[in-house]
Amino acid sequence: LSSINGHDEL
Amino acid sequence: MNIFRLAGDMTHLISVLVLLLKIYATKSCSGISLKTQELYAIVFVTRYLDLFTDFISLYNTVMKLVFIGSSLAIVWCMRYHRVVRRSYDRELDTFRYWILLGVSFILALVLHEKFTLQEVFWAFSIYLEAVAILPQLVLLQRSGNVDNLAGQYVFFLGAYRAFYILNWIYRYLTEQRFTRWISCVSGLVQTALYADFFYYYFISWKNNAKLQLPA
Repeated sequence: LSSINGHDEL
Repeated sequence: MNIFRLAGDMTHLISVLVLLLKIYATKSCSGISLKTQELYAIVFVTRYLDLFTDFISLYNTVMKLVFIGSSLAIVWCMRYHRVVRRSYDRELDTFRYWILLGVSFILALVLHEKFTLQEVFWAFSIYLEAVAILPQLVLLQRSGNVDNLAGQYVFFLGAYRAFYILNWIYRYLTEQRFTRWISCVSGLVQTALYADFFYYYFISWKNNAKLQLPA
């Protein structure tokens, strides 16, 4: 599930 | 997820746990800058606005909750815990951090990926994180030799962003469309701020002496 806004990093 | 990012997240987690350990075990927060801790709480709250709207992975959600929870717990402890708060170096921790908040917010209004509330706050949190350590570094210099847990805290915090830079290089090389200029540039600035601290930390470690930062 990639996040909607593209920020998959902490 | 790559090994650099995992190492970065684990190092970041360690830095927070080292701090919580220091405060809980010694019931003292001497040498720790409350202002830096408050800035970090703001960084996590403004960065993880998507906590309830975007589900990326269990790991991602759990780590976000841990970072928000621990940073708020540290701020609460340093402000309100009746024993811990007495050891706070109030007169040394005088960095005017409103400047950092103001500059980061203005920069986020100008430089962001999309002009939406979430993206502007995300960029704000990235810029703020780069400079959030300044009050802590100033406090370390003012209080001269640091007790080792405060030094370790800053060391792990610097190492975590250095791992993230390796992660960005790795992702840039392996993923076609990976461009995170805001994070990369801000992360480089952040790690550069630690560079001099790392130098003195390494010298003190090599000479097995207490860390002495030039005043």
